[in-house]
Amino acid sequence: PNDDDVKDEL
Amino acid sequence: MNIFRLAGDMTHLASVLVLLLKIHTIKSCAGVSLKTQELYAIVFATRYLDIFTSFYSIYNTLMKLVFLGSSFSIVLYMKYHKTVHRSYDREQDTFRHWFLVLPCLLLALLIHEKFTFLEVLWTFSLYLEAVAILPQLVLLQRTRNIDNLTGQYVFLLGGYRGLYILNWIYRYFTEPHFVHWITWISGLVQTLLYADFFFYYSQSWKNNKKLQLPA
Repeated sequence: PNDDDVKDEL
Repeated sequence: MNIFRLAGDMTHLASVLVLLLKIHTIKSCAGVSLKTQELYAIVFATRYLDIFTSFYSIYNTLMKLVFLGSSFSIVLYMKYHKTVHRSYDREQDTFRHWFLVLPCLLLALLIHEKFTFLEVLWTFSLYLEAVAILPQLVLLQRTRNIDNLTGQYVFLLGGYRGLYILNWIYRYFTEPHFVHWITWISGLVQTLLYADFFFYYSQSWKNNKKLQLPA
């Protein structure tokens, strides 16, 4: 899993 | 990207377009809080610093540029465009918004996922966004005649937050590792701030009356 998955949100 | 997330982003985009339409076409910013707009400019400037360090998608980059560009141009319009500036409700828009910035920064220094420069600023932007609407809500309450565009702007902003919560619920069930307490709690706080406004907005819509918030 990507730690920064939430960062693809705006 | 799920349907709630896309709908949320589009609602956010629509809110910005409504505001730009009012300012650019009607050359008026009556009822719009410059304090809230300044806070949003700070929110996007601190959150989207990763534009230089990480790439997620063309969509992501483009939307970041749109929100950065629009928030700063709205602030500049309200401050320096002669006609627009004249319509600004300066006497009513008195919320001490800088007092929101410091507590959010301290909270971000204390509560974050990783202690790095970008991560702390990103977390700060989440906390600040949660409360950035407050000056606007206070101004709405003081404004006797809320025009349709201003009402729609705030309604769309609140709608965007609500849709993001649905997006997180969806992601939690479809992406097993998707757990982000900081994002969720600040997003929830932000959405709850709109509850009161939503109530009066729906009342005015139901009764086909002009939107007016109780003092």
